[in-house]
Amino acid sequence: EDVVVRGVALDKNQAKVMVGNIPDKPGSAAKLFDALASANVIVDMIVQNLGRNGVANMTFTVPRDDSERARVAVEKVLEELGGGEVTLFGDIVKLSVVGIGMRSHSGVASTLFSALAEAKSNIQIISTSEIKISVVIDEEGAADAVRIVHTAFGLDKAEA
Amino acid sequence: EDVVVRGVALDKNQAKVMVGNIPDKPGSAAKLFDALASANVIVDMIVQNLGRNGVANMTFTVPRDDSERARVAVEKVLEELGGGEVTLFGDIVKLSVVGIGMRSHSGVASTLFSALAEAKSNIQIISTSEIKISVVIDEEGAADAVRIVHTAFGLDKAEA
Ligand SMILES: C[C@@H](O)[C@H](N)C(=O)O
Ligand SMILES: C[C@@H](O)[C@H](N)C(=O)O
Repeated sequence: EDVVVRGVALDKNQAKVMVGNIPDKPGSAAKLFDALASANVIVDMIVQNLGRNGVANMTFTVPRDDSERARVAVEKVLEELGGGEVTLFGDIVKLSVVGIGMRSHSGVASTLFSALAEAKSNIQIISTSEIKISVVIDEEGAADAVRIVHTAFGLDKAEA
Repeated sequence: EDVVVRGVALDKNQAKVMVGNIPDKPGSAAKLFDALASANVIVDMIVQNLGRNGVANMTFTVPRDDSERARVAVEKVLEELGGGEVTLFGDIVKLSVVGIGMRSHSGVASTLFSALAEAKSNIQIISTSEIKISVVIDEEGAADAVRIVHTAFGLDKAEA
């Protein structure tokens, strides 16, 4: 597969909101996002993986200025959900690799994840789309990570 | 925000591969995707949420025909990773809502998740991109879910 990775973008204006141990049943996500939508919180990445023992964790990213508002909106709805807790993380960045012709993500993922391993950057969140793979990593060391990812894909400069 | 949701797509050819309890340290994801890339497994969605107690879970989707090959490739690398387990789920589908002008996902997410709650469809995985929100749900009841999501967004017909 002839994938051409066109660039690497770094978004430093993100904060991570983790909502843990919410009941893993229909309606939970709806109530959570009803509350966020009415609080006018701008949500970028939404990631949820499989739940266990009847509860699930959901993480989403918001602009740093919205993070407190997001936390308050989530806290208000946790009781209605029947449980759970919310944690904010401000010191993260989103690094994305953008490509064309990505029929499968495995080749680009393998190069990206190897470059991040070389940069000793721990991958906290992964999310993919047709043309992009995004990861959330620590802000500390992110500039190095971007440089190493560039070299790994043979690119010249950041699209920060 | 004036988001126009243009359609709902249902991909029934997906299987879910869950890799649980892998060490949450730089290099794990790289080794995993090295193995998948060399086994020529086509990977679509990749989702990882925050780890706990030093381990993390990662889920990805593959065409149903690739699921066995994916499982074998992952199993071979788990020892090198230092732990973890792999589980296959074949009876899932990916439902995606495609929109334009999605600066924030919270409004579209709230409508989508409410429609899925109405359809009694439990959301297993969530992943977003600039123009799309995708969820993995059970195959059973998916046709109903698509119909209810259509109505919720005022659309006429599926883009199946
Ligand atoms: C956790 C949450 O996504 C739940 N499974 C729901 O469907 O709303
Ligand atoms: C779990 C895995 O993503 C790990 N955090 C890594 O960086 O490779």
